[in-house]
Amino acid sequence: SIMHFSPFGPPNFQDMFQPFFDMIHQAQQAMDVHFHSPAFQPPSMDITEGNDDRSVCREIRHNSTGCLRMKDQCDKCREILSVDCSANNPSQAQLRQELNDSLQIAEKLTQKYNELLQSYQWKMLNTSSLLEQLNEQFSWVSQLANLTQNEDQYYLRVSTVTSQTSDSDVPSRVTEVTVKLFDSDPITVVIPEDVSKDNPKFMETVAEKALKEYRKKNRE
Amino acid sequence: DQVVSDNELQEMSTQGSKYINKEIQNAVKGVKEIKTLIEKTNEERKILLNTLEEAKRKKEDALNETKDSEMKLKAFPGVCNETMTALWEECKPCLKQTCMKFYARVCRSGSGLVGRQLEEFLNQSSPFYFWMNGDRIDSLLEDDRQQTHIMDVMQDRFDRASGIMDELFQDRFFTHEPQDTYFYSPFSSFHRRPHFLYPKSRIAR
Repeated sequence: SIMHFSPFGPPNFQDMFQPFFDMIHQAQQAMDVHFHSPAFQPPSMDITEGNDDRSVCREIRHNSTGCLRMKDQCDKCREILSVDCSANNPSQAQLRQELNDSLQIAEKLTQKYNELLQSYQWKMLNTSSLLEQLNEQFSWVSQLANLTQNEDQYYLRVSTVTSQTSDSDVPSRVTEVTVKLFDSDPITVVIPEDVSKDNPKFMETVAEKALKEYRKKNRE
Repeated sequence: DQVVSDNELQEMSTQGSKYINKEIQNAVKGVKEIKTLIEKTNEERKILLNTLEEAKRKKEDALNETKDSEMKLKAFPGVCNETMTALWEECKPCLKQTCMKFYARVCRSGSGLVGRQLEEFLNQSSPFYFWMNGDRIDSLLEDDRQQTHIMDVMQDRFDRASGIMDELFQDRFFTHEPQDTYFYSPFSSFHRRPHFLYPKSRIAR
């Protein structure tokens, strides 16, 4: 039980959870600001297939080089690429071959690097979503540090229990229970007639509903 | 109608508090599980980072070789200039037309401005650049610049987040030793690990 957490009495939320909420939130934000930014788009490397239209459009707008990717569609442009200048200088032909070979390797490795970069990005996103989960699961508890100023030994205190007729079309008896959770404002929960206050599940249902409401308000 | 006595209210408060206490414990347990998951993801991330660094080295070697070959090829003066220039003059209009058709069909914005920019670009380009696949080299260099930028930003964000997480997981709450008889830590399996997300070498660096 976390009641044993402190040797000097009931747990002191201030000591236990003070840094958590802010820190988890900060960590999550540090990751999220970047990943959720529309500017964060990994570069596309479909150089050989030439089928990444968005990337070509961007290149054309940027500096027109994207247009050169369409050289294969023009005969005269293709002819330039097959001009053989080796008659003028044989070593130059060899050098050109070397350039083309290394270019192909570099393109392949760039593509491979891009794939790994995307996997890495996914891994980062996983961490980011775990932080989000951490925040979701834990922030309500960590916020208790800021919200509990008194030393009441009750986390939940019932102030009134009233029985009345519900407002629905088919009138039925319901029990309205008003509780305070930690330092919250009073929360009223409505329990249907079939869960009587003598039922052992009654207070569990009340507490569950009240906690749900409390967490909802905290998130807001 | 008020249907319970003060004693009953007190008993109900006790019962409710027990439930809340249980929920707090569940939340704490959940944090433990998420922390383990974060640790696992981080291990996988570190392995991936090593692979990524290796791939980066290989890629940069290949890029350097390409740039070297390009430099050497550029050093040859006036190679087949006349033939290439004649072909280039005929290539340009076709390239412009093909590109503008593509742009109007696919990109659908500001064709006029792009057309003028393209004409200027083609007039300034040399057939030799084209012959050497200079555009592919430029694309590679641009991709390299973008990849480096993305990686830098990603690392910077991650470093900030992991710095905060390191500090968080060093908190008293996580680092109580179980042998301390006065304290009970729900995270008793987490022994003090001062650098949760950073390996030591990284801190030193």
